[in-house]
Amino acid sequence: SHILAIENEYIRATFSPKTGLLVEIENLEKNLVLPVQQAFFWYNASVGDRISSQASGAYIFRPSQQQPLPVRRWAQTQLVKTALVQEVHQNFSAWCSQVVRLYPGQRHLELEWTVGPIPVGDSWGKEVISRFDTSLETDGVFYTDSNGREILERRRDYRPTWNLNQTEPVAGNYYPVNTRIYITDGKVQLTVLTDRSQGGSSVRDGSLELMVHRRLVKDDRRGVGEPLLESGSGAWVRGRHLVLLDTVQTAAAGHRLLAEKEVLAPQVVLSQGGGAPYNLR
Amino acid sequence: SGNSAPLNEAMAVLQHHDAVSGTSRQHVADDYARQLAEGWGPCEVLLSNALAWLSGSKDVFTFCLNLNISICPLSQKAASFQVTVYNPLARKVDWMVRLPVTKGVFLVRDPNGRTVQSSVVVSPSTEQKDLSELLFSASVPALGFSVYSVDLLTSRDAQARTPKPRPKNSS
Repeated sequence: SHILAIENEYIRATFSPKTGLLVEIENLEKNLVLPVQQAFFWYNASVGDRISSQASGAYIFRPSQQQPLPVRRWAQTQLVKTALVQEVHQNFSAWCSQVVRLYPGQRHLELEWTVGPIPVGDSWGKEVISRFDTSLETDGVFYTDSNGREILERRRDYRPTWNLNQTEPVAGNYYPVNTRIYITDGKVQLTVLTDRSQGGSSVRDGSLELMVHRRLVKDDRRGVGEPLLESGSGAWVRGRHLVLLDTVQTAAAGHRLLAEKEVLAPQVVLSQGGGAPYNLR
Repeated sequence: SGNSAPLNEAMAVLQHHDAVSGTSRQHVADDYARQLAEGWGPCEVLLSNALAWLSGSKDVFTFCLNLNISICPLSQKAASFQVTVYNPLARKVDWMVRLPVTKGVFLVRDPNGRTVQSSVVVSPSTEQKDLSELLFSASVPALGFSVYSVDLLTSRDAQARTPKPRPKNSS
């Protein structure tokens, strides 16, 4: 029944003692509190339906229904606290886990997820997402970047240069996320930085989601000629999402500097030491 | 002698959308992986040569390519090793180094020989495998590198904690 939380001088992340899920992020520096529920879900991949025979595949994302299914509604959690790191380990299932991490002096929350091998023994293709649900009133608008350069405004069920007839309420609102995606209500901004290009969207107001892994059983007939289905047991994927909660006025400075640090991350090389002196001759 | 050209070429091939978006057939994806792996070999030699030149020491450098899944044979076996952290950014960064190690007490020293605060974390997922992670914060100059030294302390060392002579400096 104790409140499960990790915090440093800038951020506090609170987890539900009942479900083990992240439920709140607090920016202690700016006095911002945002209820954020984060969890993993999966879309059941379409194999074609009455409207279209198009199956979800390597080229095409087409879920069979709008609502994704939770990997699990609760996570088994374990807390690790040392002087240099605080971590909440969340285990959602045999193929989905996450470590939520905070280092001292860090202004962002780090979510390191591990997903896979996605089970497809039930013959259902699965497209796994990490979703952040907040109370922010975003009015159908979210933002994604374009190769880390421009940030583009994305409006749900809308294209700026033609009248859109939206036939795919989920996939039709997915956009490439090269380094970041964010939502805002004009005052508070929730930004998620990715460590790789992913698909992302805000399917509902206040919600933000990123696709982390997919495994499909049917070819989408767009040229590959085989389903997105690794041989053997399937692939494990591990990646990181860096979450920033800030005011709209100062958010850009934070996510731009952090994205630079992520894209051009320090490289580590080890050696035994004690090597012979080296000179060019 | 090292060579970055094969990796350059592999990376150029991998700009194709098939490699970026995963829309290739499995045997093509396998070939992309092969090209990357073959390109990395000679490039690793090139990087080792560059590091030897910059640091003034001919060490056998080890690139732990599986650090994201907490696997690094050198840090897991050696009782003493050096960690070179290179920062490609044009500003100084402080960065938390995480290295898989066997359980024990470690002494980490910065390029000036000063002891750096470190933690050994036994996470729930690694506990069963008798594996822990060594954490310490590295400070790295802009477009430069820092060399930290790590020593596994014996129980007697751990009690005494006597500072050792400073390791090789860096810039």
